[in-house]
Amino acid sequence: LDSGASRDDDLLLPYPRARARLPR
Amino acid sequence: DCTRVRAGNREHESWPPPPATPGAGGLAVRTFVSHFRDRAVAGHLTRAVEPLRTFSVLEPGGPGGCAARRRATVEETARAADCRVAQNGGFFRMNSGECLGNVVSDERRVSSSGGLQNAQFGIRRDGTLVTGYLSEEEVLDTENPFVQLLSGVVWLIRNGSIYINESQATECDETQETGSFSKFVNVISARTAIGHDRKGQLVLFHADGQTEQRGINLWEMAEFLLKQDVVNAINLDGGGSATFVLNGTLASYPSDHCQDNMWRCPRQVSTVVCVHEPRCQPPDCHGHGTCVDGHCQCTGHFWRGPGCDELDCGPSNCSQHGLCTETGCRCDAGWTGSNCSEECPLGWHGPGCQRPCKCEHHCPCDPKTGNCSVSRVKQCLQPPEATLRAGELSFFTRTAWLALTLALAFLLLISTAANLSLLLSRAERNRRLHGDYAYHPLQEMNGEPLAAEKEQPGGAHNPFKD
Repeated sequence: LDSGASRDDDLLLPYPRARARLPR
Repeated sequence: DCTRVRAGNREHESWPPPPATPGAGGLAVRTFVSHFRDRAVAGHLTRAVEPLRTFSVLEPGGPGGCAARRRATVEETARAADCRVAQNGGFFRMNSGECLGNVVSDERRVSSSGGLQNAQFGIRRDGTLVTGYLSEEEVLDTENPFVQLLSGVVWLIRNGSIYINESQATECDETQETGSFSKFVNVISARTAIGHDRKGQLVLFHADGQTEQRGINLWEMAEFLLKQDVVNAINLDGGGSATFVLNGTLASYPSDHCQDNMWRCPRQVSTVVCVHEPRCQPPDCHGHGTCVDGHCQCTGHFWRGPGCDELDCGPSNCSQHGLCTETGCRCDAGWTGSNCSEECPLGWHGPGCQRPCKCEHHCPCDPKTGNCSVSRVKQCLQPPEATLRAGELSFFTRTAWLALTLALAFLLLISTAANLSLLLSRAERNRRLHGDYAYHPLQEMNGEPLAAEKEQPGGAHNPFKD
């Protein structure tokens, strides 16, 4: 399989990216 | 996500290891295409016996991958580790490649969550399967440490029951307000999970999909696993990260697109969960054995135990007079023999009776201390010098006596010969001077005896004439 790198386009994130998982 | 717990006990399940079955080496890979609310979803379910020997958490691209924030495809990581089955593992930061959560790979702790409360799955050194939440203190336990550990998000099944609602509250109730975490749970997508069944077998689950278009949600995945007799399970990374590799070859349909939008490409991910041929625990048998089919065959005569890390010198245990080492009993001072059951012979002392006594005249010494003041016997050993001197003396004495004896014998012989000669000559002389004469009258010879014969006094008659 040599179709190049993945575009990482199917994102399934448990937490919003913006919050950066800061602990309370 | 929301709370850190540094110390104390957190809720988790510990499942005892299955009994060891040498030679079993069981691995079962099942492929399914099942319908979930009229959606056909394909995937794989893998079971592995003896997880302690057949399961590993791998860093991306090999050891050091997390520290280097490396990302690699599951194929790349799995080939280097000879995995028969491999899937993507824990979560990671897409932009930096940082491994998230706890990661213990083959006894090496390479990443820590610092007590962050997300679902964990791991195996301790004794083979115990642990699922659930752990404090930092529990993760760092040294008495029975984790040999494999990774973090997921959402504890799917706890002790045979779906545990999604409870884990949503534990892992971050705040996100429920924003809806992000709730969406993560309920959206259909490609999914992966890890857990174990009632037999203590490791279970890996993978389902193909694409977020919001194909695949299953966490509830559906949990229900599927429950039907497969899974007792405890956590959810691992999904979406474009979901990848299944069988014997080094991609065996799933990843959802990420390639640069050419026509095709799909496997994503470069972080950690990988791997099922391999049985390995020993530890893999090098502590350097005291050879790993054969996942079981250590200890070298030497004295290493024992499943990991060849116990010294055993037999039931006598060196007779309580020594220390068991890899070369056998090392006896205390005053003792010797293969079991340290024999006291030192005379003239020797020290550990294993290896030192000669240094007492005067080679007297025996104390077998433990070598002290000459304490003697076990009253008589000393014959010193070599003394023996030599005595031998020389004996030799000279023997020669002198022989010479003296010969001289005396010679003198005696001469004396005897002289005396005999003297006696003989004296006897001859005496006979000549004082010998008796016998007269024989010559009667009847010439008719008349001689006149001299007639005058002979005495009546002796000697027939011989002088």
